[in-house]
Amino acid sequence: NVEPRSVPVFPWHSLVPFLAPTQSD
Amino acid sequence: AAPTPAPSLPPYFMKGSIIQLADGELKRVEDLRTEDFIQSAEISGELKIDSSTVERIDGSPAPNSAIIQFAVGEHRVQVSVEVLVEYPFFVFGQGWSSCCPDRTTQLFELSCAKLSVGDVCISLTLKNLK
Repeated sequence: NVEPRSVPVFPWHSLVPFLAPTQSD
Repeated sequence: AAPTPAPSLPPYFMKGSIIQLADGELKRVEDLRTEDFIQSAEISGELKIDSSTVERIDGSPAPNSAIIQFAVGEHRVQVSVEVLVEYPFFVFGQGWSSCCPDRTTQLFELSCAKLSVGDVCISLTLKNLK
């Protein structure tokens, strides 16, 4: 039996850098 | 402030990688648009898109690396990051851009523009964390 190869799915926010320290409004 | 260390190359910038937006839609990394990031941040409730303007791009002592200085958000907070020259950033209205687009294309097969001073990149912050 050959198991189907799963395709990784990445969340959108993985691609965007967190550049600023968190600030409260 | 001292630059943060260069990250290792992440797999999700490889052309054809499947990216899940906040509404569940799946897109290939090369098909992402500015609106996808903005809408996903709005849906998430926890994340806020910031505009990060490239102010300087300098060479780094580390091999194949550059130090990029950004002015982040409405307060133009100065943030420096050290990245590999092939590391892509998403520029508003333009798409993926890196310091060395030829190398990005070579390594990731991801079509890329040249990142330049004045480009406005998408970045994230956590909002209303109190």
